[in-house]
Amino acid sequence: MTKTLPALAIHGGAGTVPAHQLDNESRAAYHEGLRTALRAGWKLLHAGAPALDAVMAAVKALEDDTLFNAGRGAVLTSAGRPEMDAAIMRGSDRAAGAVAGICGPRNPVEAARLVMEQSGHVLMMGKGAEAFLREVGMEFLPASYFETARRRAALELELARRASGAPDIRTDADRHG
Amino acid sequence: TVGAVARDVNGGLAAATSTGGYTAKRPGRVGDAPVIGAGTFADDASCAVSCTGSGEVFIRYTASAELAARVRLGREKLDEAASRLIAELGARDGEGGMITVGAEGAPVLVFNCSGMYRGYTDEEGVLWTAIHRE
Repeated sequence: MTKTLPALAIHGGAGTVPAHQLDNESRAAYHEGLRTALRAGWKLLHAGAPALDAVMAAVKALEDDTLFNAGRGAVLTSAGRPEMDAAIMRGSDRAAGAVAGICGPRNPVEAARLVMEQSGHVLMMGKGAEAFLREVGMEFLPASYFETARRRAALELELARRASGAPDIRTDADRHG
Repeated sequence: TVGAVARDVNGGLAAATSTGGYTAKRPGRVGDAPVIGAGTFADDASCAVSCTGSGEVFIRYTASAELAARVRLGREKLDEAASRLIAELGARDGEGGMITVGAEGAPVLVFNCSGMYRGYTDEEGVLWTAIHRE
């Protein structure tokens, strides 16, 4: 089989902090978080690993970084707790796995891959998904592990706005995390 | 929302997306990230895609499957198709972005809003990252 040139791209979300509000320290932290994820994926691709392993490694690195809205640092629902969604898909046979509305697995993308590889389904949601993930041995962390002061503050701001009826003038970052 | 797309040395493609949704969302609300063909898609015959943004719009327009179809049916090259599609989504209140990679060539990263945390590696593994339009 002919070899192709490997390639990897990532995103950390389109809800960015406006340029004029981003101080140099925060800017550097975002770039470093992105580079950490790129290194995690590229190391695998460079070693000849499948693309599926590379995208999972890169997304896990972003889920572990509280700057980004996924895994640890996920935004909070109006009920004050995180509900996380994730998906993964392989292009050779269109195998796919996804989870919706879960809280517990450190890395939701890894949960999605377990759904793909061990459940016989594509998409699993909520309590049923969590029960399956426990059955297959996934570690569960408390909701407090995922919450950050920044997301709690963004939630309180939004709930206060809704209560007051003021117009939604949030930045992308506050809305989309 | 975070995501990744990759092509390996055997030409295999893959995509992954993960999210907390948006701040103060209603419990039970699910956006495009876990919906295959909306926020996440991969098919070696066309491309791998991961999206971020107004999930309801990306679901209704099956954003990532739409991009793959335009490439697979040979109507447009990947970068042209992605740029056109993200602009079309923007015109329908679908604010956000997408990253994609095909069977050959460099990854494509497009967005229709003020910025997107993003990055890619070139064939030598040189890292490139950005936040706003830079």
